[in-house]
Amino acid sequence: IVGGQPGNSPWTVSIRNREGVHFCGGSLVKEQWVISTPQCFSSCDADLTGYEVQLGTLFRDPGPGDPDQQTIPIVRIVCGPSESQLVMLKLARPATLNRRVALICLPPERYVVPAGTVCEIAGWGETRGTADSSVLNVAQLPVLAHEDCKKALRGRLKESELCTTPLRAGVGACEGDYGGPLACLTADCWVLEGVIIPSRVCARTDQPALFIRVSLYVDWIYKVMKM
Amino acid sequence: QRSPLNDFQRLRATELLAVAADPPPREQGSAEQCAQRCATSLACRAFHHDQQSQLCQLLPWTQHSLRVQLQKNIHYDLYQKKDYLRDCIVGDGSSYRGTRATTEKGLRCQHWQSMTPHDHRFLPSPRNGLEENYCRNPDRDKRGPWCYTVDPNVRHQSCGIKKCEDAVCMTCNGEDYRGTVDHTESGTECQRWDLQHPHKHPYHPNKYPDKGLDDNYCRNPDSSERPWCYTTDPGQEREFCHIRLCKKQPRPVNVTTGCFRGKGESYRGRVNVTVSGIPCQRWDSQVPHKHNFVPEKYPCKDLKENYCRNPDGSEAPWCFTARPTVRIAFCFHIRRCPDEQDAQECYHGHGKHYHGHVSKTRKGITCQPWAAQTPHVPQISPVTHPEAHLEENYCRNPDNDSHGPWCYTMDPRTPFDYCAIKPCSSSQVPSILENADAVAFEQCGQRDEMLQWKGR
Repeated sequence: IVGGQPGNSPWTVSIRNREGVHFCGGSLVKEQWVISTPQCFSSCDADLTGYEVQLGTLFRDPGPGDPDQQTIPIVRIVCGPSESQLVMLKLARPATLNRRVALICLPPERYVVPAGTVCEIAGWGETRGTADSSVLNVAQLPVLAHEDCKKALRGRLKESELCTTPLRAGVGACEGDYGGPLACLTADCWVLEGVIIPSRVCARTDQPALFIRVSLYVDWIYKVMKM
Repeated sequence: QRSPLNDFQRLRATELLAVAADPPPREQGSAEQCAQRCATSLACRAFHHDQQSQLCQLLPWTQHSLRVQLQKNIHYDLYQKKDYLRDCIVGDGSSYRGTRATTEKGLRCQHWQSMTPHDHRFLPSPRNGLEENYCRNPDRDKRGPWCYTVDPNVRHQSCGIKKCEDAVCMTCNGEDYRGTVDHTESGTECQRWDLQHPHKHPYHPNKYPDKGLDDNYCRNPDSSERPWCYTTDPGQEREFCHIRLCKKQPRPVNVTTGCFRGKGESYRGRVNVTVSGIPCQRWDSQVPHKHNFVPEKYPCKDLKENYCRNPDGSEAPWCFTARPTVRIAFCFHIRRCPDEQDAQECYHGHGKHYHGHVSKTRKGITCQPWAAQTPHVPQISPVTHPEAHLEENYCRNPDNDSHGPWCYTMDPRTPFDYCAIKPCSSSQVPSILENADAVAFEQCGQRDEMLQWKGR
């Protein structure tokens, strides 16, 4: 996260490869399910043996004595509807919820976040020197109205995408944050309104940041968990 | 420090059944203890080991014996003596116990217990391995295993069995090498990948199923210059192995330039900057980051200029960055190539009224018939949804899924998926950009706001 600061985001998970190295983020939506982006994975039927998620710690590479850290293998990947840029990851066992590990809410189907709502992005990715990238960083971004975003991007915006306002000081997601949450406070609960997707530039000051609008895919998310 | 298991080749979840033979008795012991017993027994050629109960059965046969068959059995691991399984030789081949029975010129071998057409003094005994008419080297001939031939004019001939280091060659950096060399280039025996002694290591075979980490064979799971292994010498952690390079190197396949497939090992495009705008470091430079990915040592990886590449099987193309504080960055901003099937037909709205005959998912998997109970037990069927036209295995949308027609799939790992059908271009789907009703949540999205992040 560029322009963020160390923070608490108990639903943000770190996805680790077989060497135990963090490479992408994700969000815990159910004890055994994480949402992320397919750009982080080689295919929809990738063999994820040896891949794990790490939860409950603020450190990207915690020491062995971190009491709250949970590491759970990934057993399955399910790709979302075409062009959704979402994947669901099934964990080998349910995560234990506590003050460091919590579920994030899913939005109501087709819910549109009101413009101006302040949301959070979180991750262990690149900070471009703005913060300590060995810990979880969090940054606030206000939601931009769809029409205003469409104008700013000269029409290159789909309904399945959600924008945040460009800030004068560069704030945004960067390498290693992809797949992580855009969490917005709605009805006193933190809701997974967006998923961070790779873009060409990190934290651009003059352009809105794009996220996948999760509310368009909640029916699919529930269907996958049910089936 | 060598393990007795080093003499054995392991087959997981496998049982070796001998037709018309009583099952051998079970004995208590770890796999290493059973290997020790089998190694010292002249009759023992293999053993089953049940990891859960720590029991083993010593077996006087291998998978190459007559009237024996391999069978899947999740309770057993089968360990067979390598000498009986190899089709190459180590050293002079005097330990070779394979089943090759023809000479290098194609003559059939004479049975060792037979004295015709050639009389000889090499009589079979349990110790010397002279059985059937298999090639053997009882006199430690430098040319390796040999046999008397059934041709009265040719008394004996070498069998021309290759040395293990020459039997299988390697391409590129040997990441695909699956041969049976189990010694390093200095002659030290390799440590088994499934053991953590004498050297503790991260390459557990279970964790790397595609890397071929079998037994104690030389492998290259980390994209080193060539295959290597941990050694049985406590003073030497790991060492390269000597393996012949194939004369023909493979041509690059599925090369892409504008996008990448899988992990992007075949990406040959020219993106040379990280997503945060940092230029990539040239592969032939060691500044600012020192590294081993020197282009000359990786001839198949196309480490040109400072382009994003994936020479080590990472998650995506990557590069060393020109910024000293950021060593490596993934090039996730290069998009993935689309991998979905071309749509054959189109549907209107959500496709609730689609009654066509497409019966494949977007990944090309055949749909499961709606009335079938395998591989998936359906929650939606012609019985539960009689009005939904759930015929054969055609794609349908009985639950008005907003993402279009779908089906249960014949792939046991994929319960359901969307079909290779696209929305019709004239079809209007209502916009979502409208105000939502009041929302409420339960048991999610709450955190301890008082939980302060504490620095060290």
